[in-house]
This record gives sequence, structure tokens and C-alpha cells, in this order.
Amino acid sequence: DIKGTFFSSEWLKNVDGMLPVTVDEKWLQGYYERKIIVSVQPENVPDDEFNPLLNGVMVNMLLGSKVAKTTKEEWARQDAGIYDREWYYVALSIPTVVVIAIVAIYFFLQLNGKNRDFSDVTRSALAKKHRVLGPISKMKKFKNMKNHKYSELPISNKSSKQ
Amino acid sequence: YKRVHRPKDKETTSEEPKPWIRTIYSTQKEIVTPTVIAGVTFSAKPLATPDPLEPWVSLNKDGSPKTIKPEIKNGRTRKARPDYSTYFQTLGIVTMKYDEVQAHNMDPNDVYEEEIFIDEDKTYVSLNPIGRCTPAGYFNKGLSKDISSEPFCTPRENVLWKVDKTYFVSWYTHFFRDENSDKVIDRVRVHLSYVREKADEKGFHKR
Repeated sequence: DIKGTFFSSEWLKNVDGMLPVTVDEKWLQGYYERKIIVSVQPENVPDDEFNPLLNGVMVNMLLGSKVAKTTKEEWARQDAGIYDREWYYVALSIPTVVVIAIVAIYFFLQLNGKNRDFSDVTRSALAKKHRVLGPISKMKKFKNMKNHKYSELPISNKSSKQ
Repeated sequence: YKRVHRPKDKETTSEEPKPWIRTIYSTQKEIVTPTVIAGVTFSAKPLATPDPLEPWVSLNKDGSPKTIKPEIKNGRTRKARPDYSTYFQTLGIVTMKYDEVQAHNMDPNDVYEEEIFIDEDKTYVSLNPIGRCTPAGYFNKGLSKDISSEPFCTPRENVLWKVDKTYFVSWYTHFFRDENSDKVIDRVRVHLSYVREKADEKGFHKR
């Protein structure tokens, strides 16, 4: 009956002076955190006259952090005789596969060494990289360029006296 | 990769405390059934030989229980169960005539009045292992910390209450008195109410 109140205990013996409260997730109404006020209503104050804000204490109610560790689950699996060894197989299998592959490639290359000839591939690749440019007059770009031939500049005859 | 560390097994018991019989008010017999709440055993059977260093339960700021073990250091007991002084006693006045007092400095026609503190009935209070709330346990609340928390000792203001955990709300029982008779109120009710908060007042605690 009291506005905003979501939990009211039964009438308790005042002489106890305390009440254990277990926080229920429903009280959060989907929120992560909610501010609440805790108040005590004496028997001689009727509901309509009772104001929880008057002598209440403000408390933050929150969902709490969830621990992502799986330690307990792992213990349970170990107790049931299930050991999580996938990491072990992965750790062993990857280098093993690599070593086998390297050995296989080595023998394959050794066996096929005589039948292997990449010289044409190599030659053409090298030729592309190290091609001879040739004279400028044969270059596509400069083929049609009319360039005057070099002619010697006139030189005045020098006398021995000069 | 590190293997999951398994700590040493703690000694636990699933045994429920059994009911016991006690005699109250000299002749009346009563069956007491102990209850365990948040690890605290209420109405437990007292030890056959009382131990002055018997552990007792205190409350943290949020109201969660913690066990206190008294110890003797330099001949003095430390962390002993708190002394409630006269907080739970009732003030009474005893009037005595001259014939009863027979003081040499008293007028025979006078009546002598003496203030005495009467202890409360501890029949049921003694079954509670948790330290009781007294005005000495009040704290200050409010923005400027100038408002007394009466009648509460726990929880303190703005503490965090986490879901599925149990916290004890504790108050000073003698705070609630009848205006006319000045008698302590027999029954109370605890309410939890939502508070409308502004955006800047909302807490952003670690999720």
C-alpha cells in the first residue's frame, strides 16, 4: 500500500531488531542497478501516514559481476573422468604435421631433381628483368621523333701565334 | 597452459542443528529450534561451560555477517562482545521511606527516590548471536553527512546489495516507542521501496 514499495515483510517482533534480506533478481525489474530505500514501519504508524523517506536508508541494489572463469565446471568434468585434452592434441599435431610435410617435400624434391628443368622459365623471367634497351632511335616512344643528327660546330682555325 | 588449481577441501557439514529444550521463566519448558541464515546459527544451544572467548557475529557496513573471535592480549580481552550499557534498560524510580533507608542525614518525613535501571527480558534476545544495534552504531547520512541514520545501524548509506546475497537490516529497537505510554513498540515491518533517481544520480558500478 505504500507508494513505490516492492517488498514488505510480515509484522516482526521489534525485540529482534534485525531482518535478513536476500536480494531477489526480480526486484531489479531488468535493470542492472537500482537505488532503493530501506525503512522500518512501527506498529503504531498506519500505512497511509508512513513515509519511507523519513527514516530510511538508501541502498544500491545491483545484479553483480559474473565471473567468466570455468574453474568449477572443469572440476566437475575432471570428477566425472572427462579431461579436456583438446589443447594437448592440437599442440602436438601441428608441429608433427609440419615436420612430416617438410620431410615429404625434401624427398620429393630429391627424387624429382633430375626431371626438373625450369631453365626456360628462369631465362625468360631474367630476360624480362635484364632486357637490353638498345638505341633510342629504335625505341617505340622515340621512333618517329625527328632529331637532327649531330654535326660538328664550326671551329676557327687556330694559328700557332695565337 | 596452467592446470586448474583445486584448493584444499574445506571442512563443511550438512548436518542441521537439532532442536533443544530449555527452561524459561523458572518453570516453563520450551523447545528451541535453531535456524541458519546466511551462515549464522540463531537459537543455537549454548555451550555447557560458557566460554568468554566464544566467537560472536558482527555486521559489515552492508549488513553481511562476519564472525569476530575475541582474543586476550596483554591481559585484556579484545574484540569482545559489545557492552550495551543502558541502551536496553528501562529507567525506573524506587521510592523509599525513612524507615527503609534509615539514613542519619534524612528527615523522617522525607521520601527518598532512587533511579534504577531495569534490565530487559533477555529470554529471546540471548538466542541472537549477532551484535545488537545501539545508538552508538548510528552513522551520518546525506550529502553533507549531517543526518543521523537512526534507527538503523546497517546497512550504511549507498552500500551495494548484490543479487542472491543475504544482508541484515538492523535497527535500535528502543527507537520505536509509543508516544503515550513510552513503551517500546512490539511489532515492526520492513519495507523496501524504489527511489526515483535523476540521470546524474545513477550509479555506474563495475559490471
